Amino acid sequence: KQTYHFVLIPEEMDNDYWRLVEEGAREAEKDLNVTLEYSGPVQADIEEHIKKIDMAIASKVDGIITQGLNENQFKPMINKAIAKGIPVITIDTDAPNSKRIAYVGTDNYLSGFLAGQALIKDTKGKAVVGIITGHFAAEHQRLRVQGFRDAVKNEPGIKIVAIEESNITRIEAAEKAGKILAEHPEVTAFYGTSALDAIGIAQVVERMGIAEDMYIIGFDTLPETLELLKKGTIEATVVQKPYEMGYKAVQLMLDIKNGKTISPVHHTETRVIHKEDLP
Amino acid sequence: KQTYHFVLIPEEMDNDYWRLVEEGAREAEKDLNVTLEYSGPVQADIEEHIKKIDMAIASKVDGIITQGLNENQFKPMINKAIAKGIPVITIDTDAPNSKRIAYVGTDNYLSGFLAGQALIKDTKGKAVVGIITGHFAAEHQRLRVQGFRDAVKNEPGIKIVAIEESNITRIEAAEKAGKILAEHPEVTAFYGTSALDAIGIAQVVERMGIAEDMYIIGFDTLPETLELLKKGTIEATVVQKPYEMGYKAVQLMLDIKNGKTISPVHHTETRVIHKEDLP
Amino acid sequence: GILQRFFLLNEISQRTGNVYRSLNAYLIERSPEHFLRYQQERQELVVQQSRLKHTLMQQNITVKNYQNLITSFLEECTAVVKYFEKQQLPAYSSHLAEASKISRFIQETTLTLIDGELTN
Amino acid sequence: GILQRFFLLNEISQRTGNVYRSLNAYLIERSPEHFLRYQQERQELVVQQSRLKHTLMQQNITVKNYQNLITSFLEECTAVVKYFEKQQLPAYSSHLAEASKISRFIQETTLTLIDGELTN
Ligand SMILES: O[C@@H]1[C@@H](O)[C@H](O)OC[C@H]1O
Ligand SMILES: O[C@@H]1[C@@H](O)[C@H](O)OC[C@H]1O
Repeated sequence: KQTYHFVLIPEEMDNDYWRLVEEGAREAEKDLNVTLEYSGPVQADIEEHIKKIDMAIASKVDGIITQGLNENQFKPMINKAIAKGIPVITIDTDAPNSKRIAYVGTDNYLSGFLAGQALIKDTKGKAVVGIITGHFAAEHQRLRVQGFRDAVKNEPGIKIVAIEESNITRIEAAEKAGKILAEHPEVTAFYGTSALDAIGIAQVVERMGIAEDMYIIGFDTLPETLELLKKGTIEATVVQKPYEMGYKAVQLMLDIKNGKTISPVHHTETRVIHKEDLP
Repeated sequence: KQTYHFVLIPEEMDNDYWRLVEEGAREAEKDLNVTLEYSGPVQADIEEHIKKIDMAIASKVDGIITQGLNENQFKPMINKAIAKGIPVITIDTDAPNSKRIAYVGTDNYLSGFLAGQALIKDTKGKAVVGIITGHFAAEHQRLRVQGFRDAVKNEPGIKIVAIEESNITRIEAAEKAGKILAEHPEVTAFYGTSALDAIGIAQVVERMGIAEDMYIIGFDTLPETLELLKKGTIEATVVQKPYEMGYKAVQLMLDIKNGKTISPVHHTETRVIHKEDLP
Repeated sequence: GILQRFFLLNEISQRTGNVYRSLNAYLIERSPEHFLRYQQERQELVVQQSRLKHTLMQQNITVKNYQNLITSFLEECTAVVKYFEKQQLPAYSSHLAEASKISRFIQETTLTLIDGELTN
Repeated sequence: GILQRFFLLNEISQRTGNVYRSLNAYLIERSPEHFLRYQQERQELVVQQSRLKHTLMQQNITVKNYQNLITSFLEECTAVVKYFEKQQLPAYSSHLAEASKISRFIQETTLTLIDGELTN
């Protein structure tokens, strides 16, 4: 009658990527006989997200699984939960300087670095790059950009000329890709760092009839992304394991409640795939 | 999360006697970690009562605790529950020829017999008796009258001149006591066989100013009854153990679910008390 | 039931505001009367919280029964079809009567769930 | 939430009647069309039963949170009084801010409980 009540707070409720994280968490909910609440901002919004954590604390939940989107803003609330005896696991984006007990998700710096390496290889070291990123202030986005920059910085033929925010939506990714192309018509490659960015970029590039010569590397493997990869509109995408993250986070949370000592970092697999890697 | 759900179906929801039965059952609910539903007719009504059993069966409850008020009418429904794998315990009134698994309650014939013996002793074998009974068709009432009749039948000085139904309410007990006195002014004693009968009888007898010489023996030990016993308006009352019945019925039901073999008859204590027996 | 909870939830929402305002007033005025007022509002909220818990437990029972009534109804309909196709008239007509009766139980319980046992 | 369940319960109550009537019609007419109609009504009831189960599970979570919000609110008010009487201004004013915030959470959750997450 008294099962644990864990809450998973997504960046955005109906975002396809986060619905995959939820799916994995729901599977763990069934297997481990806990109660999972999925509750977060309807539209990505840091204030709303932090308020959801605050409400979870006041609602005396048994565990909180959340991104650590921006350490300065999230750390006080994460630490407040910990102070009240509520364990916190960060998922997808870490806040390593907070008191969170563990992180489950991609090594975001590494994934950005791999993306940079892939771009160098695929463009034979010659590209003018525009970057579409979810949010400047989001830590995982920042790390994916940083990793990418570090991978390409010693490559003389690779030049990054613009970076814009998509707010993790298709429509704004398309809008900003259009803006970059207007301001930098010499761009030959795009890098998108969140799940819908490549899709938005592809949409604009196709509409403008320049898909053939445009190199696009995106993030994640949503159905639409895989379609575009198969078609050849997108050349590559960085793989994450959202379902696995969701499952593992719930599993680890139960371990914590049961008093097990757990490792603070649990990186899920990340690699770059191309059309040939598709089944 | 999956506790047993037992239903206790009282003769009448807000009847003080049945609220005591409920109290005992609720205590067992707490101690034994089951879920107890208390659901029955708002006003005593056999059709409504049987319908409540039928609804409990369709609602797939884990166990039914009910009176067996009238065997002809209750037996089919009790047997239907048993056929569907729902154990049935009769409480307060038995239906011994049904497939009910056990009975918890007073030996109703014995309690009527004890009442008869007490009346003989208290009236020195000389009384003209009017009887107020809950329902003619109710088995426990019938047994309490039968036991009483058998106790006094060889006593030449004891004569039963009238018997009326109260529908187990104060107001109708008073009404019918008034009717008996109007039709049989020679009555010197009253016997009430359900929890509110003596209270109703006392009300009429006091109003008519004849309480002094009227002998009243009732049933049960509700606070009002004990008040009247202390005052001397009522001379005696038959004790039952409703709280214990409620507790024991829930306990036995759990034993049945746990596969224990249990005795089919569990008589709770009954005896007659007078003013001197009060603390 | 639903209506009962609707009113209680609205009461609780208002009461929470009253408790907060009376607490604030006490912090400002510091008088025993103001403290007493805060305690009264607070106690009322405690009582309402317990009433909510109680009506919810009642509701849980009724809802569980309701779900099972629907299941029982569907089972009876399936039995009707099974025996009808085997042309066993007494069997399918008794299951049909049972289905009809349970359908009435469902309609009654729907009212209970909506209005609730306002006497409870 | 409450409104959402109100409509769903009414739908279920009606649907049960439809299932019964369509079953009865099939027993009389015996046509494949009538059987198909019964199956469609029946399937709709199965879907509604599952929707009800889902909204109730959601509701249970929201209600549990709500009860705990009230408890947290009362705890914060108690802390305000305790530190106020000890004249610890920073302590009682931070608990007062927390109480105020939780009181807003309660009002928001009351709306959620009543209208329900109609998108769910
Ligand atoms: O955090 C998520 C990120 O990991 C994914 O790539 O894109 C969607 C974001 O919400
Ligand atoms: O059955 C009950 C009986 O035992 C009591 O004496 O009076 C009230 C009745 O409902």
